Amino acid sequence: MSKIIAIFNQKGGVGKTTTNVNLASSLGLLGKKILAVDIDPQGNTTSGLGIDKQSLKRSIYNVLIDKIEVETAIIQTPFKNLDLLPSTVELAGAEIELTSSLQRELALKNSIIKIKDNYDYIFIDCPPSLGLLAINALATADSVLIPIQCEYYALEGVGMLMNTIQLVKRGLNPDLEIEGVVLSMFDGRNNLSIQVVEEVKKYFKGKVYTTLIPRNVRLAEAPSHGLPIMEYDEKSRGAEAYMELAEEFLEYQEDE
Amino acid sequence: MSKIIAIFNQKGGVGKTTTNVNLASSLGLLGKKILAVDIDPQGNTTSGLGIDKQSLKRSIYNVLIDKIEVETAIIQTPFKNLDLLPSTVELAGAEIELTSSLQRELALKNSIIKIKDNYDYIFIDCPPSLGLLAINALATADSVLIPIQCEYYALEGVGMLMNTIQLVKRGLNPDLEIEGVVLSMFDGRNNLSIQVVEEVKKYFKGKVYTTLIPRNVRLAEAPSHGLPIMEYDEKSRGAEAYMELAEEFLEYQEDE
Ligand SMILES: Nc1ncnc2c1ncn2[C@@H]1O[C@H](COP(=O)(O)OP(=O)(O)OP(=O)(O)O)[C@@H](O)[C@H]1O
Ligand SMILES: Nc1ncnc2c1ncn2[C@@H]1O[C@H](COP(=O)(O)OP(=O)(O)OP(=O)(O)O)[C@@H](O)[C@H]1O
Ligand SMILES: [Mg+2]
Ligand SMILES: [Mg+2]
Repeated sequence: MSKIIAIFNQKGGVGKTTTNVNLASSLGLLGKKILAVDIDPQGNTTSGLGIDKQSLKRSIYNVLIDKIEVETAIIQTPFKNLDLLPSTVELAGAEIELTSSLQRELALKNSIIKIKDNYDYIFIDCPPSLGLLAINALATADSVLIPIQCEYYALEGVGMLMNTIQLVKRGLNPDLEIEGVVLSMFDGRNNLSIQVVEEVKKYFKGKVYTTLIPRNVRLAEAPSHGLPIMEYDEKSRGAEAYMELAEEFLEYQEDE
Repeated sequence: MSKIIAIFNQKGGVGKTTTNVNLASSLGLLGKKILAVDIDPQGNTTSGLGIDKQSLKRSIYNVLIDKIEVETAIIQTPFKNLDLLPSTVELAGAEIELTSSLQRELALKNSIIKIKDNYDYIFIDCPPSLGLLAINALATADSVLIPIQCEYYALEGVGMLMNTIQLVKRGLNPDLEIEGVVLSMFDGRNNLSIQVVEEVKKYFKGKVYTTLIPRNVRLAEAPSHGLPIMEYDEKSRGAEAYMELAEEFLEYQEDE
């Protein structure tokens, strides 16, 4: 029983990549077979996992535009049970190139479907926008995991976020569900953080993970070493929080 | 002598909106006549200045798509010398609608040009993407102000950022210059911040403002009250830093 989950929020800098890298690697440590997909031209998931983009012969760009077999672009990472479909800067041109191709919203879905059963979970890290790359991810996914930073502008964007998900659900992917909402960069010492948590819990009744990801500088340092947090500093609050999130995430899967 | 400056960085959450709101309002307090333009569908500059988006009859969407006169969409803000061309959620559909229109990259330029001389400076807050809205801003601007968060992923994106600026310079706007680079969310206690500052200064030789914007929770609180930092808490480190940045910004203008 395999599942594809898009990590999406059009607001920038809310922790999409940090969640993709650390939730995927924590689930790998818990014995689940994981594919992390990077469909953001910035390629932060790719570098966050320590992969040198210059050395890659193939990437998601070739899968979407040249229609190569997705297995030939997937690479193993040094981390347990974790494979990656990497992104390179070529992807920046893909949105324009996809515009004129047939079934442009389904380029990713048509390729990923073939290898879906090789993994327990496939996570897709989205760019902070509403263009064709994000739409491809939402059209492919079974569900959406939404990171929300505990700050005002991120809270303000929630309405627009839900509009986008509803549009995709109506037009491209009727089965798309909300996997869950994870609150990130939480700082218990400041009122704003606490207010945002309360507002988000009211808005998403029951879909918000009880695990809060604290603001923790070790999470911001880990990518400069190309390591998930559990490899960089397993005793840090950031590592504990993402492992807790991984366990909570799995609890909900059992319910189904 | 009026100047149009795009505040741009495709990396999300680096402080584009926070810089737009607080640099524009600080320059207004220093006696300069300022127009803040919000071309991000998220509309964070609009709400950061306390404007209720639901109450707006016109916005930048109508300027770009319906080609209404830009003066009819501009509103005065309660803040000294500061006008706003607001954004609403309708703008989310503009990128698709612009794709098929004539001179789609110049929709903003063709309208703003008419009122350019009413202001000393016009600042444009861009979305975190490389779509037609950001391209319109870069095609309109005389120069680009680049906020960079003092963290690894923001540093990694600098190459791609410069690629985009060069592309626009070659194809649409040969006179586009770098106005300056402002380092934001600086935390002197952590090594990562210090390393990023050094790398950015090496990369952008001479174009980096000496004013560093510190990580300061008051800057994150101010938007929830719809106020620029000088109105919300003028004694905060965030307010001092943005006023210092405004003064340093003006020093460079005199040189010209
Ligand atoms: N809990 C946390 N504590 C401290 N720093 C964090 C945390 N989560 C993320 N960060 C840092 O904050 C910045 C933004 O996070 P990240 O890049 O993961 O967000 P994003 O939503 O993927 O951004 P984009 O919209 O550009 O794709 C990064 O520099 C990251 O290292
Ligand atoms: N110097 C600072 N200190 C503390 N918080 C800050 C600072 N600058 C910005 N912030 C907060 O960080 C978050 C990201 O900043 P902001 O929204 O201005 O970035 P942006 O680049 O405009 O994001 P987007 O890419 O989504 O447009 C916001 O919640 C903002 O309030
Ligand atoms: Mg990201
Ligand atoms: Mg912004």
